[in-house]
Amino acid sequence: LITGKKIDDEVLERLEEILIMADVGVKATDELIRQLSKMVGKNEIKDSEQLKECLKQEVLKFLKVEAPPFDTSKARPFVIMVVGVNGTGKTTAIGKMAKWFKDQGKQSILAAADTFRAAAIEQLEIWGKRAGVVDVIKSQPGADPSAVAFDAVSTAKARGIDIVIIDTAGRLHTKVNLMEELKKTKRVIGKVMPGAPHEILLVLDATTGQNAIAQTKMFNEALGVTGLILTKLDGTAKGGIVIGICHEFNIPIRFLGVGEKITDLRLFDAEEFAEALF
Amino acid sequence: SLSEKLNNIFRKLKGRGKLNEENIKDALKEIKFALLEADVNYKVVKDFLESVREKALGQEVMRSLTPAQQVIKIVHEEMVALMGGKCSEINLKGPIPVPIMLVGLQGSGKTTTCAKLARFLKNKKHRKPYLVPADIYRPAAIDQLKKLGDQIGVDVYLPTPNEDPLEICENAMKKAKMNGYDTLVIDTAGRLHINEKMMNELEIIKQRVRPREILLVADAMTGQDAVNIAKTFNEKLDIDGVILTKTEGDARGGAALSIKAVTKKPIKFIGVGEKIDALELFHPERMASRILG
Ligand SMILES: Nc1nc2c(ncn2[C@@H]2O[C@H](COP(=O)(O)OP(=O)(O)OP(=O)(O)O)[C@@H](O)[C@H]2O)c(=O)[nH]1
Ligand SMILES: Nc1nc2c(ncn2[C@@H]2O[C@H](COP(=O)(O)OP(=O)(O)OP(=O)(O)O)[C@@H](O)[C@H]2O)c(=O)[nH]1
Ligand SMILES: [Mg+2]
Ligand SMILES: [Mg+2]
Repeated sequence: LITGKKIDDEVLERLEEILIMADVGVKATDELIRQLSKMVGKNEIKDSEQLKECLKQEVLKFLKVEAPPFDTSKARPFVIMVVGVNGTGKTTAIGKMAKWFKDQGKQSILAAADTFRAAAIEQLEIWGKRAGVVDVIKSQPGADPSAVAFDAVSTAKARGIDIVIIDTAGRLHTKVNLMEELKKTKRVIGKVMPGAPHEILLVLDATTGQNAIAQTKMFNEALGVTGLILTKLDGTAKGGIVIGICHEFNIPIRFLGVGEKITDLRLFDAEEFAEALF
Repeated sequence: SLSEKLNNIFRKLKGRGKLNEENIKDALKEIKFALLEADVNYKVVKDFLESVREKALGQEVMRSLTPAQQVIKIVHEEMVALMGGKCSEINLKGPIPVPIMLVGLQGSGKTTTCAKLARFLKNKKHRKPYLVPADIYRPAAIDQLKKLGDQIGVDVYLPTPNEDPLEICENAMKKAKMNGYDTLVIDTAGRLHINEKMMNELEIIKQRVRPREILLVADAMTGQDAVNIAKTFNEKLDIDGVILTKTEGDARGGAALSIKAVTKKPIKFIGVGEKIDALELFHPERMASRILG
């Protein structure tokens, strides 16, 4: 779209369009374009090929986060809590992760702590079977989610299971009572096992726009999010929202969801992601 | 807020007089940012600003309003006009059972909305709806619709293990005729608009079942991609309307404007919660105010 042109306002406007359409957002796009304009002003960028490369480097700076690596051998059981707004792909991501760990020789237990939505427990049980987990700990629909999480972590401790993954009901970050419910679940997990949950993963849908920022802010304030999963990147959405999010909240992207099959999970690669933006 | 920003711009306007190119330029820039932050599609914003500029240029600033209020009034009116001035009803005309089909991307809220719609048809329109679970892919999707149907006392067609989505729809249609159901609410699997095989599946169901309404179920927090999704579903299926879900959150909902601008089809309902009674009729003015922030 911009190759072969000399750098002028028109080129920078084209660049703004590309970034906005990738859901990078007004604020982050503005910061990126400002950086590039400065470099153009100092004659550090001579042509559009260089411009593209500099933009990629600036995006990488935003995406690189100083964070401890995702290392499930740090504790046993290593407890992962999966949260996010409705329909982003949490339950599916859990199935994929359980398979991922199984392939690494790790045994998992799943906790069906979405006790609200119709057939949420049944859905997780099917994924658990497909992933070959040791067990799916569940209760009745309408039961206290914290109780299910408690049972799952206790069971994993007693049986020497490597990993516990806790599925929670989707919820909008604006619903105070539902966010309190999550906080309670986190506390209860910590009571069974101090230091747990060791990872709290927020699942974001790549088709989401700027609301992803508010989602991250609220889930982070409530729980302390340690990692992101960005799903549905197999569509046409670029998921550019994570650029501003990683930069602002310093939360690393752990996995990408790239389809509906159990194997459609990738480790996040910043270089690849930045390349795919344009 | 946008009105504060516009007030600041026009504070420098000496006296009254006409809205001209110069004072409009800065105002349009502020409106552009507000709309982009609200997730309205970049190209839709460009077109929208152009129509606002045309309307605003040369207008006498009315005695009762400040220039900023004048511009906001124009923006608000343009947006309400774009969103479809009046409430659009669901089409239930024709021989029974009237089929209604819900389609859309993964996780947008189709299954839940099917149940909400069935409840609306039963309680508010006094119909006898029949829920049809045509999603054979997602784990426990049929179970999910069955459980929702049980909650509201609406019967759900139960597929046999070997039925494919087309057979499910056709057999449910036969069963509905035999048992006097007057409306079919068909739940389909979430799919990507770029998945040809899955989009073809919908086209075939459309040809054979002839739904009275094909409704695109879209998530209110969708970003720039909303135009790609809506455009493709509309081109392939000629949708009859849109249901916007998860609107009770704090997403500004610019996707509503993008979808309307690119399909010209009406938004008929909005989802306002996870509970099965959380379905409301769409009001363009309320959505316009929300997008403008
Ligand atoms: N194309 C695509 N679809 C996905 C991906 N991840 C999940 N999905 C689909 O998204 C839909 C929702 O997935 P779920 O796992 O039920 O989402 P959830 O966040 O658990 O939903 P709630 O529990 O209802 O909040 C399903 O149809 C999944 O198959 C992905 O990476 N790509
Ligand atoms: N907050 C809120 N959640 C909603 C609304 N409508 C649906 N949901 C939730 O969104 C999630 C996804 O809903 P589903 O009905 O499973 O979505 P779907 O489109 O059928 O998903 P797939 O079949 O996997 O494509 C569930 O957690 C629903 O409870 C709404 O209006 N508000
Ligand atoms: Mg789930
Ligand atoms: Mg569904």
